[in-house]
Amino acid sequence: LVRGRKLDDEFYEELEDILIQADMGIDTVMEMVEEIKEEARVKKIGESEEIFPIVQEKIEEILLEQGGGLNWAEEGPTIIMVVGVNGVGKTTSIAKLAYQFKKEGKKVLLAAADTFRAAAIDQLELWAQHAGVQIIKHQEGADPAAVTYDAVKAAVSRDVDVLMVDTAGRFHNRKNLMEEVGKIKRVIDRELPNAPHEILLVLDATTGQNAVSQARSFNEMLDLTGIVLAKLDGTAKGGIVVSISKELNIPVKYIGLGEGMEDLQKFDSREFVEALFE
Amino acid sequence: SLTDKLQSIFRNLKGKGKLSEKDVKAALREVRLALLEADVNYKIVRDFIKKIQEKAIGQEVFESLTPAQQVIKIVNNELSELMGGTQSKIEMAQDPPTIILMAGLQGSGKTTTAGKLAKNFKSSGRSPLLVAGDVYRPAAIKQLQVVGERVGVPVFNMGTAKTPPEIALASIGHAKSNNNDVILIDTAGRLHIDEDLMEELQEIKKVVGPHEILLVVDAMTGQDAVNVAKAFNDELGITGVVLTKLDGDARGGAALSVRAVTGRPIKYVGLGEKLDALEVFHPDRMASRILG
Ligand SMILES: Nc1nc2c(ncn2[C@@H]2O[C@H](COP(=O)(O)OP(=O)(O)OP(=O)(O)O)[C@@H](O)[C@H]2O)c(=O)[nH]1
Ligand SMILES: Nc1nc2c(ncn2[C@@H]2O[C@H](COP(=O)(O)OP(=O)(O)OP(=O)(O)O)[C@@H](O)[C@H]2O)c(=O)[nH]1
Ligand SMILES: [Mg+2]
Ligand SMILES: [Mg+2]
Repeated sequence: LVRGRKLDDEFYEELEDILIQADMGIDTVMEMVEEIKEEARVKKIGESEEIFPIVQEKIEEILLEQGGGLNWAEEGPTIIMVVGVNGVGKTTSIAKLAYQFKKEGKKVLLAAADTFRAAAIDQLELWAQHAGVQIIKHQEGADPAAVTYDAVKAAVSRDVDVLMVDTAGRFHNRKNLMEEVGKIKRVIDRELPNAPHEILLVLDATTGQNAVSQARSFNEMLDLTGIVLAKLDGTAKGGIVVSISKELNIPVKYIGLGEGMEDLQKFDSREFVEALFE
Repeated sequence: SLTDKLQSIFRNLKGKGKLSEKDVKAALREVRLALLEADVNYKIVRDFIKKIQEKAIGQEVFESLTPAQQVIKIVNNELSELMGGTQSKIEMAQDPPTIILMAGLQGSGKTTTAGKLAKNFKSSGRSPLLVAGDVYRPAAIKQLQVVGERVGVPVFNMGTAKTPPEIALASIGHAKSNNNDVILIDTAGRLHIDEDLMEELQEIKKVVGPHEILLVVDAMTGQDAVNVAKAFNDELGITGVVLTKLDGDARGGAALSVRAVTGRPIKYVGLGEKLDALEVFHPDRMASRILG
């Protein structure tokens, strides 16, 4: 696709294919390619080499419109809620963040608010041990809101810097499950002003257009503050975050690059866009 | 919906007659968009549209249908045929135990599906055995044990000290001495580009010779589905696919991509977190869902 190509229909079709293949979504892609064609015409661009910087710039623009850092509490513990559909990487992402914060010298507490899935509490407990952080848990089948309430109380009384609440995977088209996660948020908000300070949606980078629907629904219920894009170490490009960024303006804050505690990086839009074209 | 979009395309087609090339191409442009929105891989979409174009051009429009309905019917039939038409259940082996190997990406639903299949086999009079072949994920063995308890099926495990091929091999002896006639081997999620872990699966296959190798695929998977399916099939040789999390609202185009690139049948679909949420795959229902 790269050098010395004529900017004809075939070229633009192949460009579309690259972007579609990255899961950027056909509507977003068609709109973007139209803009690029127009820009090429206006700027009288004839070389295919000059198109790529334009494409990268356009995508980066969409992604950079948002702030990247975490919102830390002015005083008291920072509360981070982690949500998302089943199996995307919520629990593992929490383990990675816990490890990261611990390395930064922060006092970390985890809340095992997935009281539903088989061995979910065991899984988070093992990660807590591995990362060397504390955990608040009840028995399986307990009310997630009750676990959360206890965890917030403990976060304050133990004077921790950050509390992370792990929730059960849930599909966004299950009204009762979405209301449950709304209730968890309210419990936190009631106990601590301005909390939760972060509500992160974890997305699986292999997900297609349904990710946009997930983001919309979770955002509607919770007012998301950020996205964690997990499993970017596979062959999927995670282009779904471009449409999500465009439509909902939710910033991608972290990316997951593996199954280990260290496999987390802050989101960098330039590196992300470069990887789209690899 | 796609039907509405096509109706508006064909609004100018007066009365009956044959589907012209111009009309079919206009209609298929909409079908292409629908398939891409549904996450069908762009290459598969291209081949599919070409095929439909050849079939549709020059066709007589049926008495009872509008041209739009006619095109949808052709597309729907072609899609259903593409996705079904072969044996969609698990065959019992001539000499037991029947060995089933679960494989797939991280988080796709292997452990839960193994439990669902075990429950299914138990209620049809079989004596299944679940095998804890994931020695990596924290609490993976415990998860399978809880699942086994919930469906009343025994779980064979050797902790995390043995390798998955060793565990798989030992499970056969265990099954035979306990009269289990179906073995379901759960494995760790892995990337198709992880050479060591793909080799581990090949090793398991070599030592136990599974009768079924099921690729478990998340219904919300996007364009990457072809890469995953092709790699697992090329390196392992899968015998079937289970499409999970179909109770979500993903259109599920991955189903077509996986089927097109491997030629293997989708045998079951996962429709929820509960261990009874498993159904046989219905190609015609999947076709309508993908088309939206
Ligand atoms: N390769 C890779 N695997 C990951 C990544 N993040 C998580 N995983 C794996 O994905 C699988 C699911 O991760 P979990 O953390 O259990 O996902 P979850 O969202 O908490 O799942 P539920 O609680 O069941 O909804 C595990 O096998 C993880 O090791 C990642 O960044 N890369
Ligand atoms: N709603 C829904 N959830 C499902 C379905 N199948 C599995 N899940 C959920 O998806 C998540 C991941 O399922 P697992 O069975 O742990 O997936 P896995 O492939 O074994 O994961 P790894 O071993 O980490 O690779 C869990 O929360 C399951 O309850 C399904 O058909 N529908
Ligand atoms: Mg979890
Ligand atoms: Mg598993």
